Amino acid sequence: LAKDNEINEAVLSELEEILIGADMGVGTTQKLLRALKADVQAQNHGEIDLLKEYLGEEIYKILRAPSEDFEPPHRPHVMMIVGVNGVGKTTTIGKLSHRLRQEGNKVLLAAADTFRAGAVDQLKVWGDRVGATTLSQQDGSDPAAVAFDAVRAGMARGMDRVLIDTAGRLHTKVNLMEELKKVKRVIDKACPGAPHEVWLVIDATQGQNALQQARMFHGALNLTGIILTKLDSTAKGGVAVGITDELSVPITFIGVGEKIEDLRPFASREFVDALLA
Amino acid sequence: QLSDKFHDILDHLKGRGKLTEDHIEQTLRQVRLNLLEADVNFKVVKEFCEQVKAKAMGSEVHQSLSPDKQFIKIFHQQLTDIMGVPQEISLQHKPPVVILLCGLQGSGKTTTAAKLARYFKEEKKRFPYLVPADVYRPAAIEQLKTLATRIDVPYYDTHPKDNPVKVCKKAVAIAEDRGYDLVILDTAGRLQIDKEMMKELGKIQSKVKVHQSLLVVDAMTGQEAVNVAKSFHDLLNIGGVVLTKMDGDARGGAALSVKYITGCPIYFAGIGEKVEDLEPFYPDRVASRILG
Ligand SMILES: Nc1nc2c(ncn2[C@@H]2O[C@H](COP(=O)(O)OP(=O)(O)OP(=O)(O)O)[C@@H](O)[C@H]2O)c(=O)[nH]1
Ligand SMILES: Nc1nc2c(ncn2[C@@H]2O[C@H](COP(=O)(O)OP(=O)(O)OP(=O)(O)O)[C@@H](O)[C@H]2O)c(=O)[nH]1
Ligand SMILES: [Mg+2]
Ligand SMILES: [Mg+2]
Repeated sequence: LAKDNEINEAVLSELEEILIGADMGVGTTQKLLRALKADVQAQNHGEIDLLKEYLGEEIYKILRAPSEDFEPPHRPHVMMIVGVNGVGKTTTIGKLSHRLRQEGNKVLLAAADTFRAGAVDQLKVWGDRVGATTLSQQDGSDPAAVAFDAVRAGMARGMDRVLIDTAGRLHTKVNLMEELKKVKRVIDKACPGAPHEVWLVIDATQGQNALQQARMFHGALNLTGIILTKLDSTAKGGVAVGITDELSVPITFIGVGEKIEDLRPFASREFVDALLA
Repeated sequence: QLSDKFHDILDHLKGRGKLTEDHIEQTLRQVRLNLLEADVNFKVVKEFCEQVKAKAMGSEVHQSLSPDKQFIKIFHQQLTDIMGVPQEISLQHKPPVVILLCGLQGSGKTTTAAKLARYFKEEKKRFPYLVPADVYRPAAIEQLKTLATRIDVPYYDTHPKDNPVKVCKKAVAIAEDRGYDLVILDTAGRLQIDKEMMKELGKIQSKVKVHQSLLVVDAMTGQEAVNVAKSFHDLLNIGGVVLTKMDGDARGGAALSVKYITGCPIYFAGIGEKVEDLEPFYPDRVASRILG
């Protein structure tokens, strides 16, 4: 971060700390501060609040999703939820199902985490809470088989939505990432074109590793959306900016708590304001 | 490689008297970026770099040691001083020894509870008793009971309507009664800013003689590791830390932040999802990993 500029060094340091402290990461922070220093307007107005506004605008440009042609959901509209361990996938599926149910959709949940203790029970509790059918098989059964059967059942029963819960897995585990690719292929076999959505869940309390997670999951599965959870914590989730900037996958929803209603559509303005607060 | 970067900056110092402030500053700039990229908290990085600078300033450049090696030595020493040495958790108390696990949501507490029970049963010949004290998360009780059954460790039969504080109290009484010498309390994940939930942990600690309160931290945690650790440490009597999900490729800067801010030993590292995937924490290995 070079010292060759009109903007006060102390102000730049303060801005840098805000961005780094929000988990924006060194790369994204340097990029944003370079843009700031290159901007003549910014150079002429050294006050931090004005500079923050400028930064906010730059971040907003990165996060603003291009206006998507909203594709009407297929019937059933199949959504696969993935991510590393403990980020909030199962809970998020519960919250999403609640929203979908409130919009009048018939929802089916697939308990394709056949590995972790209590995973199927956990999803079943959510299913019961929201009035969704939860399909599962024996512990240790093939997740792809669970997904296949659930999608077929969803089609047969006239479901509007099928949500597939998968086991948490670190992106560094090659065999587990292959398993996930297989689940995706098998879902397509059950219903050509499915899954219509593959959403990665990212935990806002995580640091820069979330960027690597996003890269690997995107490379393996071609993500269509990202959900950022635990924004009710003191973490700001700044890593989402780097992820969006690099991969252009839109952030769809944010998790703001552990209760069924603690899910909100992603609002980039609000997110940026909170980031720089 | 950080050591290569040091070499480039400091190589020309060979044969000179002292490490100059300017060269130290340049090198520290590299160090700073590297540590931030590893998720070490920026305040910790700032203080750490100031400490290294103070030690490096005016230290004589030895004839036998090139300046970059000299700097690395000082730097490494400072990092090692903070990270500490491997420490074994002390369970030297009149049985039953009570361990409490706490931390943020999803950090790995329930899995770690089972891992610790297995470890102490198999490696340390103890008779552990697992206590599901998370009555909030759907099927959390089932999760721990399933794991306990898998490793053939007895557990308290918690029901979702139970009061977690009462559960812990009753469980310890049962352990005393039945001669279990180690009680492991698994609690619900919670935010350090959730006053009611933090109070609940405080209540457990006051109603039950807890010998070791361990903070379970996800190795991928970002900048907030400092605030989380500080609050848990200040509000509760945290005696140690377990760092989970070390089997990924996160640099693990949270380890340095947590150690720096609390001074608490990191006793164990979770290195996988299976119940055997627990090992003692090796500070020097993690220090190298953080440095990249
Ligand atoms: N505070 C907060 N906690 C959350 C949020 N979303 C999920 N959680 C909690 O995070 C913990 C983990 O949630 P899960 O839904 O089990 O996460 P998961 O990704 O399915 O975990 P695995 O299947 O084990 O990989 C639970 O305690 C949830 O209640 C959120 O938005 N805010
Ligand atoms: N790869 C890996 N996964 C782990 C490790 N420890 C725990 N996990 C996984 O992380 C996820 C969360 O673990 P839990 O034990 O449910 O976490 P928790 O802290 O009890 O979660 P809450 O009770 O909801 O706060 C699960 O998928 C675990 O299998 C570890 O060391 N490595
Ligand atoms: Mg899950
Ligand atoms: Mg738990």
